[in-house]
Amino acid sequence: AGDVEEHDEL
Amino acid sequence: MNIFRLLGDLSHLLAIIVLLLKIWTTRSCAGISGKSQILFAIVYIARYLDLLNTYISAYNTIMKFVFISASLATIFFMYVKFKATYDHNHDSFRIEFLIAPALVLALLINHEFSPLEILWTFSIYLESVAILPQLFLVSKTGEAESITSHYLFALGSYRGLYLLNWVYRYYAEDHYDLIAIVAGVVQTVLYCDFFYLYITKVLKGKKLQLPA
Repeated sequence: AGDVEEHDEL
Repeated sequence: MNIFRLLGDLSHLLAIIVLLLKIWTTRSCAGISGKSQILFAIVYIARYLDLLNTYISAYNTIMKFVFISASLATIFFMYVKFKATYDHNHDSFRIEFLIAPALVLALLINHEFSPLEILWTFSIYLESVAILPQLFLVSKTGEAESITSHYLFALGSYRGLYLLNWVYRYYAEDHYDLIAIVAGVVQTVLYCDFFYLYITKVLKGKKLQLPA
């Protein structure tokens, strides 16, 4: 899973 | 960025523009749920607060600004400029029954117990059900104008395309976000009945009319 801090999707 | 994500975003953008243009050109917001529009504005503002502290790309920043601005413009049209055409009586869904559970669930199930992360999670949960007042309005009046149907189709397709994006990212990048995926499935499922009517009626040139 990715970085919790950053949501790159809209 | 993959093709599903891009198509999803474009579908989302198209939906918002179609709605604004419909209201602007007909000078009327008849058949549109102001309650759903308020929920979408809450969704965008809660989710895009990261504009203040995170930079991802120019594309990301511009889209977020467009979604927030278009959403606020729609609300301004509905509740101020074209207020007389707003169908108050049929738009009677109680949005607190969606906001409160979404907030409680966000406090309970999230990736990290921090204010921005909880607001992001809240926005994901709320978005999944934000269309309910609009679907409720359509079911109460028993019909929807073609342009409203196109708007709903584009808006529903967006999360469906995002589901494909998440499947792609799972296999291609080993990345997944269960909260977004589960909420995205719920959101898309809520549109299924509408999708069926859209494909069987609106695309064949008929008006979207519910059986009496």
